[in-house]
Formats: sequence, C-alpha cells, structure tokens
Amino acid sequence: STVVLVFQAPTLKPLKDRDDSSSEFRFNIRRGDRVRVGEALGR
Amino acid sequence: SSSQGQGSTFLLPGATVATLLMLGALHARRLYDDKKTEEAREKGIELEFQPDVKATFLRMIPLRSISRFWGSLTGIELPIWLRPYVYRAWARAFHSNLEEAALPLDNYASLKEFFVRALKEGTRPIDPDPCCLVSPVDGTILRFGELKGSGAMIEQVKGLSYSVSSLLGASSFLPMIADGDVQEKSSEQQSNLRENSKKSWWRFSLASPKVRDTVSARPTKGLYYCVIYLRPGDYHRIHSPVEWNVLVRRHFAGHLFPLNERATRTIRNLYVENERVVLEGLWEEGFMAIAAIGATNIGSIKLFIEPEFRTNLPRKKLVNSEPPEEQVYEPEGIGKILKKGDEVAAFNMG
Repeated sequence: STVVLVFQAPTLKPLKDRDDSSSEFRFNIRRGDRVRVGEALGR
Repeated sequence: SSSQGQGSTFLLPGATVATLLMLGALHARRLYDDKKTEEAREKGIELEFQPDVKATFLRMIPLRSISRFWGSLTGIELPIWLRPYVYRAWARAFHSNLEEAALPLDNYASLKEFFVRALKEGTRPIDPDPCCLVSPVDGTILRFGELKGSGAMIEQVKGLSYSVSSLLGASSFLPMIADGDVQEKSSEQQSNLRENSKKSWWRFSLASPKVRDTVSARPTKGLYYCVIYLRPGDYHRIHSPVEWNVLVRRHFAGHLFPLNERATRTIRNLYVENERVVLEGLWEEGFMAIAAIGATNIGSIKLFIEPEFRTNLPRKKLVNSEPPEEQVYEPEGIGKILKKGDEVAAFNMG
C-alpha cells in the first residue's frame, strides 16, 4: 500500500520580493529513507 | 495393472517435485532480479519504466476478488494456542516489531486483526515542532518535492508520470498552478468553494481558468508532495500529518494491482488506476490531501472518521471514466477537525 501526501506550504518568494521574514518549506528526508509516524518530513 | 499402479505411484511425486522445483527456480530468479534492482538503486541508477507481458497479464486476473478472498482467509479466527506462532512467523517474514503491539499476541483473533493492530502508547512520539509536518505512516520515502509546471505531475518512475488532478480527482480546493506558480485563492474564494463543493465535484480543476488573487499580500505558497510506500510488515494505520480540517472524502473504485517496486516499474499509471481514498481539506498553510492507495493484499481502507464507509466491495464492472464517489463532511466548511498525530485511517488485509 502507498500513501501520497499533497499540500500547500510557503515557498521562496521571487528574489526581488524577499525580506527577512521570508520562509520556505523544506523537506528533511531523502529518497529511500525509512520514516515512522510522527517523525518530521519537513519544516 | 501392477505396472500401471507403479506408474502412478512414481508420477504423482514426480510431478509435485517438478512443480516445486519450477516454483523454486522462479522465486530464485525473482530474488536475483530484486537484488540487481536494489544494487542499481544503491549506485544511484534511476530505474526506468519498462512495461512487460506480466503486467499486461495482471490486468486479466480478477485481483479484486482475489483480494477479498485473501481478506476472508486472513479473517478466519485462529485457535488461541496457534496465534503467537502465526503472528511471530509473519513478523519474522516481514520484519515487524512485535514489542510495539498494543495487546498480547493471543488477543488478536485473526491475522487480519493482527495486521491492523494499534501500537503501545508512546511508541510513535509526534514531533512537537509547530512548524513541522509529520509522517502520516511508517514506510519508505519513494518520491517527494515541489510540484511545478502547468501539469503538476508526480513521477512514478523515470519516464512515466501521473498528474495530481488524476490522482486526487477534480478538486475544489487544489490550488491551480500556472507559469510555475501556485495561484493563491483568497479566503472569500475558498469559502465560496466550500459552499459549491457539495453541488458539483468538477467545478474547478487544474485545467480550469486561472483564478488569480492579484491583491493578496500573503506569502508565496508552493504545492508539495510526498509518496510513501508501506511494506507488508509495516504498521498500517494512517495518522494526521498536521492539524487540519478534512472537508471532503473521495473514493475511486479501481484495480488492485500490487504496489511493490517491480509493479511501479512495469504497470502504467499504477497509482491512478488502483482503488484509493482521498481525504482533502485545508490546514493553516492552505491545501492538504492524503491519498491512501490500496493493493492486492491490502485491498480495503478503513476510515476512523467515517466508520460506516467501505471499500473493495464487489462490483460488476470497473469504469475508469466514472467520477469518484464523494462525501462532503459536515458541518459544511468545517468538516472533521484533526489534530497532528490523530488516527485517520487503516489499511486492511483484503
């Protein structure tokens, strides 16, 4: 069985619009990693 | 008559031995192929889509019926004395951790019940960081990334992709991607969409005209995806990855092809042809959807937020063009509120 997650999250603004508060979603996983329920996929 | 009797005495064991040898050879060949694939993956060689005759043959097999039969078989109540042996054998074969099971092994009446077992409290701590999105399942990361381009495609394997809209269905909430950017919907538009979603399931889609909120001052949003594969020995319950409102459930009746690595390489559009349940809604950053895709052995999906809902039911004929069955959760616009880590669904055997 397989689960596919699709979600919206902040991405980097175009360079001209960036400021100090700019943030983007980043995955902290790699392909082939084993993950468990509750572990962060990204921040 | 004596020689005839001797002939059948030799013929039967001979045929059995030959069949076993043949099956053994096929299994050895498969293990060898899998090892080669694993080695190639470790070397960073990207696997390519290779349709084969076996994949075509699979379409002719009644996999849904086989799946339901497997479900009935594994649902048979086992004698109490036998249960620990069966479950330990399963755990050994598929690398499950029996220490984590919430109940003693002899409390699970059947293999099916054991398969969807809950875990002891505290065995899956939820990352407390409010800025993180957590894994909804135990499994292996197959793909992840940001969706870009007008098609919003997810790669199944190199050379073969499927669109998000075909996976999730025509969605009222899925943001539109144009020119590489997600077209943000205003809160008023989202509220209208919630109202409209009950009336028609195809109202907006990725292919629909742009809805551009030119005055929005909100930060730029991207659309991301993550594909996680659950092996037979993995814990098979699905949890909420964030705090969110589940507004719609969509059920696509479909095939139940296997979902292993070999199948992803050889069966076209595997994820959009298989039976699946899509939960869709909104979280604080916008759109959120989870698609739970069934396979031959794990054919049905149980929703804890909708206990009466059933999948993998007998059907006369599968029609791919048929729209999915859709359920809008009450109260409209709020739906079912889930906290990060809440149990949402489970994959059942058969």
